Amino acid sequence: IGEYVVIGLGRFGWAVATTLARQDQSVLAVDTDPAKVQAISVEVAAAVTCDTTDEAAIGELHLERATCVVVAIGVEHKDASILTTALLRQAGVPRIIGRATNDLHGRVLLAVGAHEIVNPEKEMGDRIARRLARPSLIEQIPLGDGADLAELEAPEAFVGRTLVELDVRRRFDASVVAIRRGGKVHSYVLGMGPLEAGDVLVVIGAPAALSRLAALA
Amino acid sequence: IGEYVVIGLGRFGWAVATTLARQDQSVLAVDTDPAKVQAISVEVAAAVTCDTTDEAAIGELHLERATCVVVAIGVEHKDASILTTALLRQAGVPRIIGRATNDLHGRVLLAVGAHEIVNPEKEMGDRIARRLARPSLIEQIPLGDGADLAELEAPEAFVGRTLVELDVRRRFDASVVAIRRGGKVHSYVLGMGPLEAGDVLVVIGAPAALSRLAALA
Ligand SMILES: Nc1ncnc2c1ncn2[C@@H]1O[C@H](COP(=O)(O)OP(=O)(O)OP(=O)(O)O)[C@@H](O)[C@H]1O
Ligand SMILES: Nc1ncnc2c1ncn2[C@@H]1O[C@H](COP(=O)(O)OP(=O)(O)OP(=O)(O)O)[C@@H](O)[C@H]1O
Repeated sequence: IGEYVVIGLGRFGWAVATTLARQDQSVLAVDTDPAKVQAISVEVAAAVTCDTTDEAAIGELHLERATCVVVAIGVEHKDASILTTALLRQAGVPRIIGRATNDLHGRVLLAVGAHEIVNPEKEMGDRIARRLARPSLIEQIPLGDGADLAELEAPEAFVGRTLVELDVRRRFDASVVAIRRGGKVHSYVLGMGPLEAGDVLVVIGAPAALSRLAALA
Repeated sequence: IGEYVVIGLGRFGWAVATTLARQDQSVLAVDTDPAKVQAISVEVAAAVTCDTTDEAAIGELHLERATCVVVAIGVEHKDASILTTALLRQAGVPRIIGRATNDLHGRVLLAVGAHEIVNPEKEMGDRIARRLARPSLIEQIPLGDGADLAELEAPEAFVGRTLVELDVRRRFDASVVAIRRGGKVHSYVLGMGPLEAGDVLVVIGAPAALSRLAALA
């Protein structure tokens, strides 16, 4: 069980704190607004009203004992997010995740001591756009090392043929590692018969290879 | 090539519009703020200053020709996002994605005609929390039909042993479909020798099965 602190209970911070708590993590939720602190207190291990730009006040929370502190203060209080981050680094918090509202803010947060930054609006905008731009690709995530994993509907030209026949690996430089059909995920793909309409192929390959496959759909 | 319209060039809308444009989609970006419209105009096919709550003004944009309209207006202008969505539905736009700032706002957007809603702060907060709660799980995405795909570092107990020996499928009810090692993604896992320290296993299974595996790490 990890010890997490979430500072700033706007929409992003609230979601971080409550989801961590649902994952059985110990969460201390902090905000200057007593109404928010009160509202979240039933869902987390502890909730405290505190102005985290006040060095004495933040000192009393003993945040250096935390596994990780998320500074979720938002665009309305950028200065507070920067100052809070600096104080946390000074206190020796081992992992600080700062929420950035734009690239410059992100660079400043890293400069004053955040170990990682996240920009929820920018990252979700990017994700939504990718999802829209490739409708036959149901989901696409980077695995690392230049390969993505993607889910795409079996192209019409593949229906009725087996994976062995189709020789996807050689023709497209992508590997079908699983097939979703009728509510089940099958990962022994080589033993399967011909592909059926509606089959969802789970594929690994470089983004360009996956695009070529998706373009057939 | 799709025809997309993004209304509202805050951080979320800006990211949607520019990422779609980088994916070679045709994008019309719309905002009441001429400075934002001017700034984005180099990055998208077209950018127009318009108050989308004005029925006549929105009519001149002929948005019914779009594949999809994203209403990215934010928390500062909830009424405008609701009114805009209603007007788009009235105009017969085939797919409207509404950005919701909380659950009630989301329900209202669906009621007035959005086909889908997205809440960037809430969804990213949820994602960040899950990533934090499972540090040995590098990434986890739902594939559908009750199975997730996850990437996790090979547990110490697995190092030096082959997948056949480890019999992961029978012991954990999860399938290792690929291994990331030394900058390459290997998807012929059965042919591989013993697992090495630092190997990243790409695994498919139910969330509970993946948690059991991750707990070994
Ligand atoms: N010095 C501070 N100490 C603790 N909490 C703070 C401080 N300053 C601001 N906050 C809290 O941070 C929270 C989020 O900040 P803000 O309202 O700026 O973000 P937002 O952009 O609206 O957030 P979101 O997009 O996540 O909804 C608020 O609840 C606010 O009370
Ligand atoms: N009636 C309208 N027509 C067109 N654009 C609008 C209208 N009302 C607001 N906008 C634009 O929507 C954009 C985003 O809205 P807002 O400022 O409320 O969101 P935000 O929560 O700050 O956004 P983000 O979190 O994405 O940065 C602004 O650029 C604003 O000018």
